[in-house]
Amino acid sequence: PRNTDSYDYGRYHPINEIYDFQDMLVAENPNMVSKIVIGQSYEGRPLNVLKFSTGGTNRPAIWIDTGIHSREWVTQASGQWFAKKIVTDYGRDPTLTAILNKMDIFLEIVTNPDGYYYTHNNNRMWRKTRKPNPGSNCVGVDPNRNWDAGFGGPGASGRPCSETYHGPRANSESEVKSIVDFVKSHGNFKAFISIHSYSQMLLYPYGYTRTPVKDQAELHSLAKKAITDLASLYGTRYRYGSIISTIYQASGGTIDWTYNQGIKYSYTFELRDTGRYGFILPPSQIIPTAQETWLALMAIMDHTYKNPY
Amino acid sequence: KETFEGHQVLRIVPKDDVQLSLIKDLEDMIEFELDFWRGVTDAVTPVDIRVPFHSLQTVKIYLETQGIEYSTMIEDLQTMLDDEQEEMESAARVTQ
Repeated sequence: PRNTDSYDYGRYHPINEIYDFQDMLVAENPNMVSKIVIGQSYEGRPLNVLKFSTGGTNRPAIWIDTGIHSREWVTQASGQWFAKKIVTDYGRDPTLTAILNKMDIFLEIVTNPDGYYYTHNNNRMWRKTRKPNPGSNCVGVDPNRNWDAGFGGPGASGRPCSETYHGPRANSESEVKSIVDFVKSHGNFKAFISIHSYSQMLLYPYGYTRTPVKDQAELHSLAKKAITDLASLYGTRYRYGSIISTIYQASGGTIDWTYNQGIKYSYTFELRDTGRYGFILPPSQIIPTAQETWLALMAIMDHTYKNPY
Repeated sequence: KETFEGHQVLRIVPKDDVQLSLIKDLEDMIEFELDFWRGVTDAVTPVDIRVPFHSLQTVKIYLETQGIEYSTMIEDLQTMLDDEQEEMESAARVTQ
């Protein structure tokens, strides 16, 4: 495709096409979109973050990432659709326009690029990073168990061959460390949204402890609003609540760390499957999934914008 | 390239906490090389497990002897992946 208008958002793309898409979007929208390389993956791929900004310096910001578990393809695909939606709707949708006139949005579409490349070329079922584990034949760490929040506790595995292996130490994976360093250096994130699939949930901290977060009531009611908006489009039903109370105990998770950094509106999505496809969601469901998810994202972003802290 | 001929994904709906813990025990049976697509949460929420061909019979016997109901969510994962690959390639051809 020569531009992002003719790009096929209803298809799964290999990593080179996604990286080309990002560069096209930046080239087409020089006044709003820029690309920041926040680090390198273990195999040396750039960790690209798209910054959507209408000006100002170090404005309060919203982070969205997709694809931290590489086999969850509908998330990276939705990320590309979100990027195009933002540049299309700015100036047209009053809610998004108001948000972007005061806040920045950062979007990392391929958060685990080595894993994503591996799912296209070697093993479609790959979930983790690709860094070798010394002393083991098994490669990779679960990037959603590698964060410094209850690291190594229950709900993560110490076995390198496990799909939930937490790694040798917190932030051992460059894909995680790069985000940690970026969030710390930016210092003004107000919302952090990490997107997974496929069990249709909207979750807030904590995963590593049953101690409720201090903002539990607000996060719970905002989650309810977000998933109600989401369901309004195609009737897709979501569950919502804290990670530990809704699914299971999981330590070393992304949004437990971001919440502990003071980023109040920290959420994890689990997108579709409404049927029996699991990770192999048919591409015909990419755009409807992205559309409905966007409604929930807008609810969270709008609330963040209207409730500065 | 890793392939998954004969791998099935079973959808298990635990009835109660006893069944939940029996399914959770499966996670520790490393020799089965199970891949939990959707983990154990609470009773009535499905658990989806990819089971390699070499473990299929044993896992199904385990579930049946424990009276745990399951259905086959994906009959043959590799067939589904081949379809996905073919669809990607044809869509790419259309784009080009």
